[in-house]
Amino acid sequence: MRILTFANNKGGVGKTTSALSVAHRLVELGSKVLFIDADPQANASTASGLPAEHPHLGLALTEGEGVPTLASLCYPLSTGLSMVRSARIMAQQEKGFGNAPDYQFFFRHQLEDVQSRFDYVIIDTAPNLGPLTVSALVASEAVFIPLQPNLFGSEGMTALIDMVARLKRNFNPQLRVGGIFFTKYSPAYRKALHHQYARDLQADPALASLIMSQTIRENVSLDEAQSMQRPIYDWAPNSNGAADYRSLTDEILTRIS
Amino acid sequence: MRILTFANNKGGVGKTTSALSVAHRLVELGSKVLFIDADPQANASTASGLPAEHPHLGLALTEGEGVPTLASLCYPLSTGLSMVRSARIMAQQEKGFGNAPDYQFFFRHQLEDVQSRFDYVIIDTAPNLGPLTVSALVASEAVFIPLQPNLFGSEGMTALIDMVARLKRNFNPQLRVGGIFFTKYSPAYRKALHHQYARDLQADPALASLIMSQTIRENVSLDEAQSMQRPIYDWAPNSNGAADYRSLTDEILTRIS
Ligand SMILES: Nc1ncnc2c1ncn2[C@@H]1O[C@H](COP(=O)(O)OP(=O)(O)OP(=O)(O)O)[C@@H](O)[C@H]1O
Ligand SMILES: Nc1ncnc2c1ncn2[C@@H]1O[C@H](COP(=O)(O)OP(=O)(O)OP(=O)(O)O)[C@@H](O)[C@H]1O
Ligand SMILES: [Mg+2]
Ligand SMILES: [Mg+2]
Repeated sequence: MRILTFANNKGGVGKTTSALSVAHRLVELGSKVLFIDADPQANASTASGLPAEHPHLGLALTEGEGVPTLASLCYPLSTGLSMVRSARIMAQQEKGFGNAPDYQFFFRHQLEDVQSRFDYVIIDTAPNLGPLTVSALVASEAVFIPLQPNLFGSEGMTALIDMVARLKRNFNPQLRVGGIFFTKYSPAYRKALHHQYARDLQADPALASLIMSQTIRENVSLDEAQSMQRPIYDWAPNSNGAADYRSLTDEILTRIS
Repeated sequence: MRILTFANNKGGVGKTTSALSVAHRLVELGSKVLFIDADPQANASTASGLPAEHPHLGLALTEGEGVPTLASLCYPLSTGLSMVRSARIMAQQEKGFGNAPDYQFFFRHQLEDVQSRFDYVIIDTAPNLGPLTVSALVASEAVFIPLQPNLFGSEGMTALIDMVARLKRNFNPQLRVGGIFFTKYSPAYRKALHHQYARDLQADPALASLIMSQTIRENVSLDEAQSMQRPIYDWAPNSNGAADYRSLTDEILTRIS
């Protein structure tokens, strides 16, 4: 079972859109996938149409009697895809969770129970480096970083790269940055700005090998698919969004093989 | 002195871009403005070119000997604009800050010291409803909500509107939603999706009066201005971005008068 996290503490860069699109593509390719929505905003849960009353991840974050396991929270969305949903209230539960002496190992230990049921676990995270994101990284073999190539995007990335190094040293020697990919790459009028940042990042020797060749173009079908609560490959199979994420998934598979 | 907060726990919707653009416009109109960067990502601090070594808000969040006041952290950017910068480390300091029994009143009490120095205080917040955002709301007379009209944008807004009602009831009877405005309103190809959500929100009796008439169009000049660390009105005074934010500022002034 391979565990991958999508993270970037900068908001709105396409973490959820990417995590969902990659998960759906892995299912299309015949894999069994568990998707974990570790963001209290619950965007992935909403976009997947999970019933609001289905028990959520936040309930597993407390300790004591009658606390559900992560394994018991998996909701089958289709034959190849299950999801652990989140909920707004989880922002509160995350506070107590972060006080547990070993919260960093939560996902790693809980996911041992589902080893035989899934080929991949894809974890979507909130735009912060709080306890849930840390625990997701400690459980993962790789983190994939969607990035908008501009000032704020580049700034946020250093914080995440630093965090990955610290977690690798203290908790998870396997953890690495699987790749950085550009998202919402706009039509021509932004090209100059995006290209400048993309070039700067590619020129940085520490980052150049991490930059993925597949870029995700801005494409309204991705936004629409979420509103319709359908995978992009169903909603608009011939769209740029579908094409770009099929290729990105291929490149992810190459990078983790 | 009027205190306004820009907030939305959804990431990447244009909180920082809006807060900065409105603050710069208020300065252009002759007001004295204090900008508070209450987001540990420090995007507003970066975009304003504040020296990284200038003491940041996080230092004021702890208690005890030698802790600086907010007033002592104001950095004059120009004759009309000062800023309290933030820093990445503030994400850690915010954890302890949230344990103080009266953290909700931090900004309200600290800002009393600067009453006579500024006409407006503009507070930019992180994409969450954590202690710093709560404290900013408790100090404010109004919160302005940038929103991308789509599924994830609308979902996040309910959480914030609920929070405003709770804070109004328990801490700050003056607090209200000053207005909701659409941002990054895309070119024609997204219009159908944006229009659908915009119509739905306008049809909601509880929200209709909050939706502002000024919409912010997608405009690369806003992104570029940040990279150049200049106000939009300097960088591209004739751009859509500059025009839209001048009008938005006018509408804000009307709504709070
Ligand atoms: N390539 C793209 N083209 C067009 N729209 C996109 C693209 N990727 C994402 N979006 C839209 O941009 C918005 C932000 O994307 P998304 O919510 O996936 O980002 P995020 O990083 O998960 O945000 P958050 O930080 O709030 O979790 C969404 O409304 C989504 O539909
Ligand atoms: N109207 C616009 N047109 C084009 N680009 C924009 C517009 N508004 C914001 N942007 C760009 O979109 C990105 C997100 O905007 P911004 O950082 O202001 O959002 P935010 O809500 O403050 O994000 P966060 O949740 O991370 O704090 C930035 O790179 C910004 O330059
Ligand atoms: Mg997300
Ligand atoms: Mg911001």
